[in-house]
Amino acid sequence: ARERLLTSFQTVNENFKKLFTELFGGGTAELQLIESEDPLEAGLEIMAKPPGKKPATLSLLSGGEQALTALALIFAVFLTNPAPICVLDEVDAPLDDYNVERFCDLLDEMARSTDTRFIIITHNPITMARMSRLYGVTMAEQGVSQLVSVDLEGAVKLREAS
Amino acid sequence: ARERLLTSFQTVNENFKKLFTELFGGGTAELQLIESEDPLEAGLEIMAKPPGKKPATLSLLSGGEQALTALALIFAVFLTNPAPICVLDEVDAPLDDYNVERFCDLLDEMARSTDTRFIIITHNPITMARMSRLYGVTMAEQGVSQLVSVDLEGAVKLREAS
Amino acid sequence: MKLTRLRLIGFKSFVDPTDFHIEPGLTGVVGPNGCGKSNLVEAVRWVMGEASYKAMRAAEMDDVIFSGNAGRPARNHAEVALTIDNADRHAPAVFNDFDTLEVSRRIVREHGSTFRVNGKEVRARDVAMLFADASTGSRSPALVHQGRIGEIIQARPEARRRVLEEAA
Amino acid sequence: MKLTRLRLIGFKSFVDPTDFHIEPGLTGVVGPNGCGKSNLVEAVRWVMGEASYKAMRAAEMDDVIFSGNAGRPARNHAEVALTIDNADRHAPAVFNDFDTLEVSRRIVREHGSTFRVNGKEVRARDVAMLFADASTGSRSPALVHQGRIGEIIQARPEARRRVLEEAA
Ligand SMILES: Nc1ncnc2c1ncn2[C@@H]1O[C@H](COP(=O)(O)OP(=O)(O)OP(=O)(O)O)[C@@H](O)[C@H]1O
Ligand SMILES: Nc1ncnc2c1ncn2[C@@H]1O[C@H](COP(=O)(O)OP(=O)(O)OP(=O)(O)O)[C@@H](O)[C@H]1O
Ligand SMILES: [Mg+2]
Ligand SMILES: [Mg+2]
Repeated sequence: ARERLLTSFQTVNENFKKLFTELFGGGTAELQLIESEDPLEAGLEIMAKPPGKKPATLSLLSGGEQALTALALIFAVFLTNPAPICVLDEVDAPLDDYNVERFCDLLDEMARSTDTRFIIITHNPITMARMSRLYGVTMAEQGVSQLVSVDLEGAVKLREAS
Repeated sequence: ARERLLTSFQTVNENFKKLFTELFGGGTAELQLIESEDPLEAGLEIMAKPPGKKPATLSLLSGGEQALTALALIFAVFLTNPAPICVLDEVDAPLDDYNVERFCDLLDEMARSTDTRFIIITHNPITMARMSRLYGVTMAEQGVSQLVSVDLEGAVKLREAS
Repeated sequence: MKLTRLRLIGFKSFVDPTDFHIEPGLTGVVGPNGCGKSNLVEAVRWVMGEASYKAMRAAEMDDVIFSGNAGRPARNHAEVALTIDNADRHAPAVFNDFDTLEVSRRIVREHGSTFRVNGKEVRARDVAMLFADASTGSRSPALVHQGRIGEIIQARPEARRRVLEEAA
Repeated sequence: MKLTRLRLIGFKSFVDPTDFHIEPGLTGVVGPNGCGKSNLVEAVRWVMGEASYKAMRAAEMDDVIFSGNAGRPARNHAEVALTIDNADRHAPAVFNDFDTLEVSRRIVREHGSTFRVNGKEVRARDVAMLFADASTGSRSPALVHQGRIGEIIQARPEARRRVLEEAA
């Protein structure tokens, strides 16, 4: 088990380093096992250096930088054994427009290189515009949800209309 | 101390009930002291009934509903003794467009009825459009922040441009 | 194995039968606060066998059954079905003769949940194994619920290491 | 008392002197991720006397001093000043003769912080009392830092009750 954790740590770390640099359009980051020699007891620390900044632990980054770094970790784990379905619920909420575009670039790349089907829940119009198709959830009758197909142009009008 | 906590609980609860209904455009909510007869030992529970839905504890609401309810609590406390300065850092992130508009309506009302000066950090274009003025923070030189005045029309272009 | 379709009947706010075709690539889901988007995410984890009602934002598992609104009474049961395309024949042997596998979970108030694959009742752990063979499952790191990002950021280092153990 | 101006020199990413005029009504602050918006919020809490470096997203209080970038070395000190309009004469007696009060906090690497009001050195608790008389302070419920909303939602009921105690 110790061997397996170390091997998967190394694979995830390799993915994480690449994904971080892709999502940030630069910079470097890495995962570290800390507080114990034994990987089964160790903690996972995340060191991140966004472009033009000094390396820092995750807790010292800005809100958006933390979210983007956590996404790099999630996808790093995902890519070691891609699931047939990936559902992301409002992960783009704290991201600015440039980071949202790079997040969508990464989604495009993962959709191309895996067989995974992605379901992306979002309030962000940039993300909506980058989807292959849109579904809207409405509550025309109070408390009752309905799923409807949304055409991508109509999205901007419908998306937030209760 | 027990008396004071009970009195402030009642005042905050009165404010909270009104602010919830204002922010949600309907519905009802209330604060409850639970788990102990002694208010100094009790927990604060939040019961909320958004329009058209059944009453539920805070933990059963949707992400945006939870955020809006927490805002009602924050402002309910604030109004008992308005501070000269109120700073809100990205509180609108999980809100849909209708809730953001109602959030801004409440900000307008509080700006009118108190002497409080509000500083609202946001990525949301609807919120930006409702401000009296905008400042941008940029990092033209990597790692160095500069504060600049932003004209409201120019906002949409500048706001997220790194 | 590919997941191709999600059907909900009586699950939380999806009281009327809902048919969600899961297509390749990127599918966006949009709508106002509280309209039911996260309920869809929970339905996927639930039909995959999620045992914890806390993961369902519930005080008990029966809370996932439609609890009624102004015009309609509460329901007595809820069902979610997930369709798997098994053309690649990667399913566990006991299910592997089928082109298509429909996994369903049905809960009846005060009577707990029943799992079925192509109509035949199975145990919860058979369903968990089936999805595990498909590299997914209710605890899949690829199912990122609302607030998961905040959990990872706030987690102490030992708790974060468990994210790695999901991968191992 | 009204807060009218915030000045930062060498505080986190605001290495160059920055003058933020705080005007009546609603002032929006915008910019990309990581550009320094939340640093402004922390500067307000810091000059009001915030004692905990954790509240500053720091491993020690010296971390609020500009730590250098590719082109510039780290600084040795940081200062934040907050200007109070005291026309209504609500300040504590010892400060109440002034129309304007400038509260400043200066930290020198490995030498800790010094507080001043109108240039005269005072103790941290005098500053805390001044802001308390103005119905504000580093722990004011009206200073909602990034993630505070999430904290309130996730908090156990006893922790949430403490939100009320701020009001009492
Ligand atoms: N058992 C149930 N019966 C009926 N309605 C339910 C049930 N459980 C939850 N709901 C309703 O579902 C709604 C929550 O939906 P959900 O969390 O999916 O919203 P959302 O679209 O994700 O919103 P947000 O954008 O705010 O995250 C709640 O308002 C609640 O009233
Ligand atoms: N002592 C310091 N010296 C120099 N730079 C610092 C220092 N402390 C923090 N920073 C920088 O400030 C940046 C964080 O800024 P801040 O958290 O204010 O961003 P933000 O505008 O709020 O972003 P977001 O929209 O993502 O919340 C970090 O990227 C960090 O590099
Ligand atoms: Mg949701
Ligand atoms: Mg921030």
